[in-house]
Amino acid sequence: MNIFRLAGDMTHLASVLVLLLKIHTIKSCAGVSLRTQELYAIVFATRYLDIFTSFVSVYNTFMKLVFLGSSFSIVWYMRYHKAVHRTYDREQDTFRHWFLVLPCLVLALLIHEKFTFLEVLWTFSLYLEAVAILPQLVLLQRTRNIDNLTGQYIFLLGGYRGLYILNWIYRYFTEPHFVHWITWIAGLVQTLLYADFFYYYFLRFIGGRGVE
Amino acid sequence: PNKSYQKDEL
Repeated sequence: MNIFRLAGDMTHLASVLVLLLKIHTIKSCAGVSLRTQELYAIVFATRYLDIFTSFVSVYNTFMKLVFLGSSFSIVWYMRYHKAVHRTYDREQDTFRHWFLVLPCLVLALLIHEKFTFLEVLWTFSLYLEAVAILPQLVLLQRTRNIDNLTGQYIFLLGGYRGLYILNWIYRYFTEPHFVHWITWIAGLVQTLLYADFFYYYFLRFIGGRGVE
Repeated sequence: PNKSYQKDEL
């Protein structure tokens, strides 16, 4: 574990907590894409299949449970909780996210490190996470300005994988044989998708107004 | 050796 990866995990945890805070306390999911949340639930479900078969550390297992639990509970809240569901913007959240799942699965079947069930699904989760934010970014453009909590959520979610890139650079130079092109390219694509959001976020942040 | 690196990252 290095400082970049720890910072990345904490940023990711913070993004999830901000979203749960927003949904649980003010019972609102305005501006949040349910489709992105559903994709993230699939990402964690397919990435952490080894949670019971391979133990890395208490920290690792704990964080996996947090991300699994939070992503599924956010989907549950947005789908079935009356008060929260009422604030869900169904008309605007129309990105065909299922069209992202199949190409990622096909790509994982073609490009992976090992052709085993767990490895292919793990690779699929990497490709899917890279594009999972698209429905949210599209919704963002449609709903114009969003509240600060949603803006912070997206900022933290985009930032965590950027910190992971620093972690991969650090590990590449400090650990022999640490080369994982698939993870690196997927992580880079994922972070680059946030580029224009980051641009507007910093513009608004510097201007001291909400994210528009 | 390309030992199947244990997935220690989240």
